[in-house]
Amino acid sequence: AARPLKRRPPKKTNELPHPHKLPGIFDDVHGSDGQHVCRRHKLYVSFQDLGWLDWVIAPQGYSAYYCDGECSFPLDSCMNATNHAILQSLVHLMKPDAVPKACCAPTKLSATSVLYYDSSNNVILRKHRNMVVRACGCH
Amino acid sequence: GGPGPRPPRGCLQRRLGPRERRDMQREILAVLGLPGRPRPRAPPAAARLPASAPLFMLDLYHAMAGDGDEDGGPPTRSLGRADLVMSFVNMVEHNQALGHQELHWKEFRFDLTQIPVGEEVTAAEFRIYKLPSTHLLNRTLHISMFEVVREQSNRESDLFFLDLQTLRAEDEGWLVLDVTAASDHWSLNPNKDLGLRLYVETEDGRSVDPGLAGLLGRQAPRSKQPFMVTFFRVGPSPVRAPR
Repeated sequence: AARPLKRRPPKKTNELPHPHKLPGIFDDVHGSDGQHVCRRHKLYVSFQDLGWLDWVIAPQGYSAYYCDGECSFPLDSCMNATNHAILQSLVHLMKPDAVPKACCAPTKLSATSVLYYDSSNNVILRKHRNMVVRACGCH
Repeated sequence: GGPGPRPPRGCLQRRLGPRERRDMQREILAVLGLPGRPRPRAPPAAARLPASAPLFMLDLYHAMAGDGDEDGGPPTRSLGRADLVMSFVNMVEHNQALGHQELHWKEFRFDLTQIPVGEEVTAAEFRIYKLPSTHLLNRTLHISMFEVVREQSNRESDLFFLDLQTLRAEDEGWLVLDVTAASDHWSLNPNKDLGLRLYVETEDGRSVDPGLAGLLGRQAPRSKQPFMVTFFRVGPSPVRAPR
């Protein structure tokens, strides 16, 4: 008969406490001092406003978005912060003058296409990479 | 869009001056890979009509931007993974005939100086519109396209075969000829015009004037003039020097 398995004590994990489990941790979009946490904001680049529609055939403009907001510890899971950013934020808490907070920047970018005339009136279609922010995070 | 970017503490928000605005525009042009904003020529009244190349390129734009999914995919297989497409409308057209042999052809010359050097050409198409022929009823026609590799003073030019299409004299629509093979020579002689020569023959090998076969040239209405389209795969975007 198989001897009952000896229950091993749970492995001590040295991972950081999940922000949602710590008491009194805000998990809404406002960080510690009422600032917005790092996230994507609308930004529309208008070729019309730039006065370029006489040579840009399409589009009239495009939504580029931008990232802005606080990267304050605990870095909420919605910020998809890198492990490095989490460590940097911790060290910032200990030495705020020596190490800055992690900063809010794009984590995923996509392309946009522009159709325009060149100086010889040929029509050019160009796909520009990394022009639209898809997601932001703390780096 | 959403709330504008909040200025950092202590920084007064103000509108850009004219010079700063021009600097900003130049910066955005550089990001878009445009050397400078082309001087748009005031198009004459006729030029306001939709021309064949912009109409085709607009379909490509919708396909590349992902709008084209509704109508069943891109207007050409060549779009594939291309991220730069150039259409060439500035061409010179010659209609030739060698009397004693009754040999006819149409020749098109393209200025290739705007082709970006060093980018990989993934495909190139020559597009010419064909009307139903009223002179060659119920005939099968063979349309062949060659590149003029070198012109000779004392004999026929050196030609490089590119594509052959077979169709009926009464067919109508855009004829697409694959000229990708010519792009190998472009990179070798970037400043030399590209010469494309088009022949039409009946099934018994008799040469036919392309115009009589219904092929439209530069004299056609703007929406049916021939043009060339080149597809490039741009190398990894160069890291821009800090400004």
